[in-house]
Amino acid sequence: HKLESLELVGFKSFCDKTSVIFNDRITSIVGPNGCGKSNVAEAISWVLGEQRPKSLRGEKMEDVIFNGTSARKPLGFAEVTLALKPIEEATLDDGIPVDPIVVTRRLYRSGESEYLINDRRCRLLDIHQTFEGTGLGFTSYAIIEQGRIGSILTSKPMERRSLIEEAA
Amino acid sequence: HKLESLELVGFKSFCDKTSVIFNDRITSIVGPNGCGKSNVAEAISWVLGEQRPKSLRGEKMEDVIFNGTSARKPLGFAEVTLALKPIEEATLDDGIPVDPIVVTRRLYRSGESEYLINDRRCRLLDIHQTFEGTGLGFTSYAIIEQGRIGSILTSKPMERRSLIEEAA
Amino acid sequence: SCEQFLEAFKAIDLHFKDLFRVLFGGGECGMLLLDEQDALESGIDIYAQPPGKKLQNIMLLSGGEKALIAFALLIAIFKYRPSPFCVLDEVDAPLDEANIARFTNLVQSMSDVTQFIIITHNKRTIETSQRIYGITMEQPGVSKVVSVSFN
Amino acid sequence: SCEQFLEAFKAIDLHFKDLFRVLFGGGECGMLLLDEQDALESGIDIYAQPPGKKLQNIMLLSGGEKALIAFALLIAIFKYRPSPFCVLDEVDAPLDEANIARFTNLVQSMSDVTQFIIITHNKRTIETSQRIYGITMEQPGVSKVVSVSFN
Ligand SMILES: Nc1ncnc2c1ncn2[C@@H]1O[C@H](COP(=O)(O)OP(=O)(O)OP(=O)(O)O)[C@@H](O)[C@H]1O
Ligand SMILES: Nc1ncnc2c1ncn2[C@@H]1O[C@H](COP(=O)(O)OP(=O)(O)OP(=O)(O)O)[C@@H](O)[C@H]1O
Ligand SMILES: [Mg+2]
Ligand SMILES: [Mg+2]
Repeated sequence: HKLESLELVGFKSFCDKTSVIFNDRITSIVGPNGCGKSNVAEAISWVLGEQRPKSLRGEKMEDVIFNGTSARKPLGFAEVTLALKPIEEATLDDGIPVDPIVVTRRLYRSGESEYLINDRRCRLLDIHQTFEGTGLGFTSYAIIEQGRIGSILTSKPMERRSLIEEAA
Repeated sequence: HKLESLELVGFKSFCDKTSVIFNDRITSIVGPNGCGKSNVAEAISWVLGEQRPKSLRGEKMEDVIFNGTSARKPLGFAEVTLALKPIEEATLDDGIPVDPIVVTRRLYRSGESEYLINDRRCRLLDIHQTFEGTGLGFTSYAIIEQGRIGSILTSKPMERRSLIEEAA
Repeated sequence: SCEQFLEAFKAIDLHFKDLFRVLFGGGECGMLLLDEQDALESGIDIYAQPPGKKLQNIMLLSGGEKALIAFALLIAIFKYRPSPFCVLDEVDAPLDEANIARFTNLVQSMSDVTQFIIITHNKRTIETSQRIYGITMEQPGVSKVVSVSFN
Repeated sequence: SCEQFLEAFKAIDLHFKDLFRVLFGGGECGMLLLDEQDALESGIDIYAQPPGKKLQNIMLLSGGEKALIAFALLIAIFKYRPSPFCVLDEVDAPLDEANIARFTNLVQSMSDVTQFIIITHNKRTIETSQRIYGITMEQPGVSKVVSVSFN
């Protein structure tokens, strides 16, 4: 599969619905300090099932819901959708064409969560399993947060092992 | 006082004797990755009495001694000297002119250490006490190591207190 | 002593607020004693709210915002108790161009009282220094100061 | 399974060595099992020795050297098990100009198999991307994607 698009609404500073298309080999995201770039990276981690608020700079998961500004009220939920499409001529072993994967995660202030794969409700576990072993799974090595590139060198030996295990 | 000069020999990658003069309000240190810039900053921390090898990226204090290269042998000791001179017309309360301060720290591979203030042997404690309350002392707030600027925000409440106490 | 600490705490907090407003063009910030009844032992908390944004856990702020706030607090401490010199190792790494200008302006304004030694890869920062030391390793693993330039 | 892990471990280690030599122009590096007898449970250690330097504790290396080594290991994992995409948030911040060029070359060579999303302040890095999204906060606290440029 390859990446197609990312949609955010109510996720951190992206209170208005925002769509980002990723059609290219290399896409750069730029802008001044504090404008929301890392929030985009965290939206991707989050929709793929990141469960630790601390990995998203928060204390509780509710911290990802748009909290309002002096001019805008807080929102009641955060929602992120990630769409992947099959690479050309990708087929499963039996010749059946590969389907696109559209993953949606929604969190309400009440604490209720919803997860969808291709518009069908599912559990968080299903999202984890869909991406297991791709580097986007539980022990994600494909998303390097700000300031964290050196972490593989400072991390514990068993933490490094789990990165290799994810790829194995 | 104000800074005058720094001399290093055998300290990390500075195996040859190096003298750096600091006569200006703002001095920048530049160069490619791995050339030794942070080693200069650590030499200053070290000569002022830094005792934690981890704060100098090492496991043991011996790690600061030049360890050799494929072309150069390791050295048997590391030595750093920091010289401060009085600001113009600085005088002590009784009109006696303020003296320059020249601090030297030497560490031998045997583990033996030597400390000097103005060419007289002293203890590490004397160095700590000389700079206490100047921000260069034990809880140094005047030396910000690479990657550590955010640490005051991530550190524990009591660690922040000790910074304010150092200034108090 | 408790009095001495509180005097320093309050003075530094005022400087912190001034500097923050200059660097962020507004907003609110400060230090708080976690236990107001126990000023002798209490830890310190830090809050910051850039203009127009809502007050949240400081960790939710961006990398560049946190670096600038931490630097403002450091300079606030210097304004209360100046150090003879200050060594900054790549503190400008997470800052955008506009914030690098604010950072260098603040350093310049403080440099009459405190000497600054700044390790940096950034051209704008280098331009504000009076003296530049270049370090290289012509021989692998052996550091050498090879140049001194003056602005 | 133990076999699967060892196969991945050895393959990734070989890629890591190749990439390190390309990025550093020589030198040695690798991953080691802390307990060779217990491949099923053993943790992993990493060593790296830039050309001409002596092998030391990896933590003694510089900020930029560590970032480049960590990135080499990451790409080594990608070569063994490509991920559909990779998100890099300011990994180029500690790198000097020459290393940024090596970093962007490596990203370009991997981008036929893996899509890269790179958050950066660095002009050189931006120049290597095909699409650029600019994010701003015209309304304080409200992020907006305001521009899409194509190289
Ligand atoms: N739940 C939330 N609601 C509203 N705003 C939020 C929320 N969580 C975080 N923010 C805001 O998002 C901003 C941080 O955005 P982000 O970390 O993406 O910036 P950035 O573009 O990566 O900046 P830098 O270049 O400094 O790394 C902060 O100013 C913070 O106030
Ligand atoms: N005891 C030692 N003997 C010899 N070389 C050492 C010793 N300790 C550290 N080094 C070397 O010093 C180098 C690191 O230098 P330093 O951290 O000062 O680089 P830097 O100029 O700050 O780079 P960057 O821009 O990446 O931060 C490393 O390559 C390391 O091998
Ligand atoms: Mg960021
Ligand atoms: Mg450095």
